[in-house]
Amino acid sequence: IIGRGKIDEDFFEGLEELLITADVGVHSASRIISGLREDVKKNKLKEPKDVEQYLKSEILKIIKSLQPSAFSLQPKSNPFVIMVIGVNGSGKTTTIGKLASRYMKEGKKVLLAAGDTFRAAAIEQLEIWGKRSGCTVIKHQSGADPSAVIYDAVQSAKAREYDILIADTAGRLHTKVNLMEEMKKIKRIMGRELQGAPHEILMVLDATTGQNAVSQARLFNEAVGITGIALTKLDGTAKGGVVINIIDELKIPVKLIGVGEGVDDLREFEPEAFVEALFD
Amino acid sequence: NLTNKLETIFKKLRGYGKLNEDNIKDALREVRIALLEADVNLNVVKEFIEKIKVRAVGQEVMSSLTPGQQVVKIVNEELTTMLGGTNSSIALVSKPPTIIMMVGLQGSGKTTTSAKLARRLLKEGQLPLLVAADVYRPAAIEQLNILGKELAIPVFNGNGTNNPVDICKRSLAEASEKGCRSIVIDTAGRLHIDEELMQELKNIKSEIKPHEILFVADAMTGQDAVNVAKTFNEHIGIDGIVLTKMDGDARGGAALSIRSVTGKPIKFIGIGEKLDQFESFYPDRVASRILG
Ligand SMILES: Nc1nc2c(ncn2[C@@H]2O[C@H](COP(=O)(O)OP(=O)(O)OP(=O)(O)O)[C@@H](O)[C@H]2O)c(=O)[nH]1
Ligand SMILES: Nc1nc2c(ncn2[C@@H]2O[C@H](COP(=O)(O)OP(=O)(O)OP(=O)(O)O)[C@@H](O)[C@H]2O)c(=O)[nH]1
Ligand SMILES: [Mg+2]
Ligand SMILES: [Mg+2]
Repeated sequence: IIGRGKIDEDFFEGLEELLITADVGVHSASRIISGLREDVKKNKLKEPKDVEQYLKSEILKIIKSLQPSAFSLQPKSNPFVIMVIGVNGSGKTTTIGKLASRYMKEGKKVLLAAGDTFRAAAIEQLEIWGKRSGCTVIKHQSGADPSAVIYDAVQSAKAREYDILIADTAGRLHTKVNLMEEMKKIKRIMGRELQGAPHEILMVLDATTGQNAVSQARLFNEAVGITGIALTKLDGTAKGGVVINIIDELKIPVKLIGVGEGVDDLREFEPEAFVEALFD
Repeated sequence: NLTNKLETIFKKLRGYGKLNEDNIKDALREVRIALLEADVNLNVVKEFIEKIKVRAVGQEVMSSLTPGQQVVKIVNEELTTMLGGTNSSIALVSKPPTIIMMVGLQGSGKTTTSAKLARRLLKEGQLPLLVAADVYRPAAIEQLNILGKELAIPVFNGNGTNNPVDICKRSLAEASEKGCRSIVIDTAGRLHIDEELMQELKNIKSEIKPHEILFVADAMTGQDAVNVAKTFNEHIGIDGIVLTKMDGDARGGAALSIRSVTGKPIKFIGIGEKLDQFESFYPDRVASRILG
């Protein structure tokens, strides 16, 4: 786009298309680019690469409209309870494995709760991650009530003075009312057994997801309140641009990103790197 | 919705006489927006708009009392045509077993779909053998074995090897021993840009020559669907597509993107986590869903 040299209608269209193909969404992209057109006039920008820089800074502004502290996951009380939710296959269990390992390396005492009692081999999958990170996993038999597992896990975390409890839950589509109710119940049990819990409710979102991500975030947020998003599979070619809208409209920060299937493939969300990658 | 927006536009155009490419621009822009909101890939949308432009300025719209509705009808028809016919058959070979390989990105629903397909094949009298060729994901083999047990369908785990190519090779003898008429291979999720893992698929393909390679894709996939499907198709060639998680509220524009860029038929859709939640693909239903 920049090689064209001229700031004309084609140039602005090219930028709008770049945003659309990054999953920013047709309406958000159009709003951002019309704002850009105004600013280019107002600031009398002449060079295409200056316009691109300006666009990057405008998107960065949207992301940073939330407090910088919002973007970090800081365990602030003991035990610090993290509830992990999201639609099927987004990367919840894997992200928990990575997070557990990170905290263990920081010298924290981490407990995991196998809250997915539904899907085939979900408990076994989390147990393997538990072994890899050296964490205990609280589990019941497959088919048990997830709230019962969570109840036990919270009691265990308190009694044995764990620093962090991370609860895995079954994947669920936000449109399934009974599953959303089950999730609300899990949250209620946590709060009832430990004041303030869950301290962090992390929604795991697959970066390849399109505009449906907004509907996911909205409904999960309405149900239990999301304190942060873990954006996974950014090691692919999808840009995850839909989070710009989620940050802007729902005021929910992205806290973590997944960049692979290995235990160390977890990073803090870095707004600048994210925006740069949109334009790669 | 789209019909209302188009009716408003055509009301304004009434006084301008003959409809042409120029004044129909706003109407086409609304169609473009609807498709992009539905996650249809941008380039696929552009091609689509070019296709319907000709019909949109034709007699059927101009002489209609409700031109807005007429345009929606045209869009629906063209979408349905582009999505392809209902072809949910796996081409069964005259000399069994029919070998089917499931491929796709991480978490798209391959393992669950492998079991669903095996269940369907069993019902059709094509006793399947499920093959657990995902040796990477923690408990992937257990996952497939639990599903196989639930369906009373045999699962082959490689008989001692944990090399996916060898597992697949050995599954042929296993199928023959067990009298299976079909083989469904569950492979590990992988990125289309992972050279090594894409090579693994090529190796499996050249060793056992599957009769059908099904690309399993998540219905909520966004613009990237085109890159992924194109790359999988270029590397190993896909024969059909399965769209999973259609029980959600994703508009499913990825269906059009994938179909358009690969030219391959969408054969099945997954409509739930249970093994009987598996259906044939109906283009007209998906077309109206994409239009929203
Ligand atoms: N490439 C890549 N793959 C990932 C990433 N995170 C998770 N995965 C893969 O995505 C697939 C699904 O991950 P899971 O952790 O099982 O997802 P989940 O949300 O727990 O799935 P359900 O419990 O079935 O809803 C697995 O193959 C993971 O290895 C990531 O950041 N990058
Ligand atoms: N709601 C719904 N969930 C589905 C559907 N198909 C699969 N799932 C769920 O999606 C998640 C991922 O399914 P898997 O079969 O493990 O996906 P996969 O492609 O084998 O994952 P990897 O092996 O890690 O690449 C699980 O929670 C499944 O139960 C579907 O059609 N509808
Ligand atoms: Mg899981
Ligand atoms: Mg699998």
